[in-house]
Amino acid sequence: NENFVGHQVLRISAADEAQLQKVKELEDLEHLKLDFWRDPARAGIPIDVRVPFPSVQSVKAFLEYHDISYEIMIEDVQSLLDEEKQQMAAFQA
Amino acid sequence: RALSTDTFNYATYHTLDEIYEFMDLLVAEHPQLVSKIQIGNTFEGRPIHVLKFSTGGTNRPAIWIDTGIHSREWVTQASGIWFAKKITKDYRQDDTLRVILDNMDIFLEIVTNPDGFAYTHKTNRMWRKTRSRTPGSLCVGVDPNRNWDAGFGKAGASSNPCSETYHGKFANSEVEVKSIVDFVTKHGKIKAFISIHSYSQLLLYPYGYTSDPAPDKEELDQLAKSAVSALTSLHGTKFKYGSIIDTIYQASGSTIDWTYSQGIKYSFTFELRDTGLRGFLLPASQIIPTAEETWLALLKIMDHTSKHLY
Repeated sequence: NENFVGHQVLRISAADEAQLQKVKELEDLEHLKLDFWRDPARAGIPIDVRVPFPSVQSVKAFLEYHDISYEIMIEDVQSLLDEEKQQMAAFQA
Repeated sequence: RALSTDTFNYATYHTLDEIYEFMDLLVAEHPQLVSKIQIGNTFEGRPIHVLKFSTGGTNRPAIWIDTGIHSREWVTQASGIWFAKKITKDYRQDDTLRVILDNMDIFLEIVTNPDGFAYTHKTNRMWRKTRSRTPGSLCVGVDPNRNWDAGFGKAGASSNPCSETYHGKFANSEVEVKSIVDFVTKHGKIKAFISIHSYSQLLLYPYGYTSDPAPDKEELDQLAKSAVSALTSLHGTKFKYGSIIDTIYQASGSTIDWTYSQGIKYSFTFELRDTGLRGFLLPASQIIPTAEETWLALLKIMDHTSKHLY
């Protein structure tokens, strides 16, 4: 099973077109292995992105450097997946 | 394992095997109303099943509903199961549904991307695409919502096989897509096509690949408005509605752009609930409320379709 320990989902708010472009730059950096749950569409629409643990600090630093606001939507993806699995197992039992 | 669809647990997520068993149970319990059709096999050889709800007649106009084309959007497959049960429960009691089924058939594909769905259970819960191989690339899968023959390969899809929005080598390269294309084309009388995704709470109509307005934009917009209003009336969930390109972003090769180009006027796509906290990991406790509210919107669209057959 793929492990998502330490993966966070960030909700990013791009205030204007320039910030949106910056987020799109992030999308192009394949080594970060970002998974956009909601793609950068236009300013004002939230962008949700799953960030693997090794990339969390870089992505946050990038956003902060460019003054792009974000909040942590999911602190640890794996803990939610564990909950989900436990619940399914409980029902099956 | 549930012994009947009455004891089946609709408030939890299920594996592919469990969903296929549910479909068999439903067919066995309602042989006069429900039948199961296999429209193809997936890339990995799994059967692709569609439930047909019909009160009889031949060559009837029909409504198509699919859930789970993006495999990780688990609330959609779970809602599809609930819709199937709801149809069998309500078709004699709910006048609107009875009239619809008196005149039309309903096709429901609960797991549109079975390979991807099985993969989300066994290996990677975050998997969205199909599981097909691209020669020359180590990356697997195609985004089945970019693989349709409508503005295929234009802006709003990726040519990179490693991207989540990879459009595939050519339109209909994915057997999961081609199976629907063949079915819809052969049927010839699909009048409404509703493709269900999650999340972000939207009801969208064509187009996604161009900013040109759809010729039926006004009617689609009015219908979307009334469907969203019905949806919101149950639990207060707010939905936005509009064309794909205006409401979210440019997306080429998407399902409902193709269906619309085939003359299926009532082509819609949903993005179901978003708690704002869990995204694709929507808690199972929200499956039933999500399905309940979505059903009200579906009924509006189906009712309008049956009253405005073209």
